[in-house]
Amino acid sequence: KKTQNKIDAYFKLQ
Amino acid sequence: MFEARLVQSAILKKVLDAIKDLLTEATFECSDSGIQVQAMDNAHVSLVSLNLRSDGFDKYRCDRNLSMGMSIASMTKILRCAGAEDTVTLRAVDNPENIMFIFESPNKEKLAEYEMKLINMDQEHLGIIKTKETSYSCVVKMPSQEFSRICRDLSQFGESITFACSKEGIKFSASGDFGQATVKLAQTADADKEEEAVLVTMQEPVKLTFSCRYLNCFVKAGPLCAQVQLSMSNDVPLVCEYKIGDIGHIRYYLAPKIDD
Repeated sequence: KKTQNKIDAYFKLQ
Repeated sequence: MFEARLVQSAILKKVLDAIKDLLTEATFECSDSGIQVQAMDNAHVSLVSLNLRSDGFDKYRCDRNLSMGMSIASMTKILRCAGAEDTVTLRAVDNPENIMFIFESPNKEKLAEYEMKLINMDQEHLGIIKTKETSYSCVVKMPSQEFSRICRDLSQFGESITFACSKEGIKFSASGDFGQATVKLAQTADADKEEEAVLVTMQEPVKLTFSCRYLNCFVKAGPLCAQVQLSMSNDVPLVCEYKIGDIGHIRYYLAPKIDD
């Protein structure tokens, strides 16, 4: 089963 | 003083159509180099990055950098008031509380001015995200209409679509309660027209799963460009890019679904 990841996890937001 | 003029207001209408289902409000960063928007959807699953270069406008002036918070719904309402052939000018003073949208008919006999209140954006400023364009495992260029069609068709089968890309081409698949669907696109050997071509540049194969809901928002940008570019690497967000004529681009970043 797959769950939706968040985009924040990939970018270091300044 | 900020002033940006586009002979074709239709471009701005299409840009708004491409973001209005994902964003309720956004900060428009205006500088000498152009207008930039970066914003996440409410669920923080996708990121929209819009770039409109100053040299792509018919007239552009930005004396000092401005960050203008705008309601996308209000902006859409105002752009609906523009005729298809109208010219649009955006105008704001320094430290603005409002932005003006000025629509002028081609024969210059009708001039309409709409003023929109700006919003104070409390949300944390994102900063501009830099990405390395060359580092993706697979880059696919394909007709944007075809991509829209595939997302729409496969959405009927389930909540997500799996993208599998190899050197032969790209395979989209979905499965659900009533069955499954697969669409394979081979790299075109010799497309008559550039906009009909399917091109795959592959370093290594990728397989990623994405939510249909977001893909179907992205394809709203289809009218902006005949081709869409999909950049993929395993376990990182998809980049779905549409060029906006000679003026810029819109890029959508979508987090993949991951195994539990």
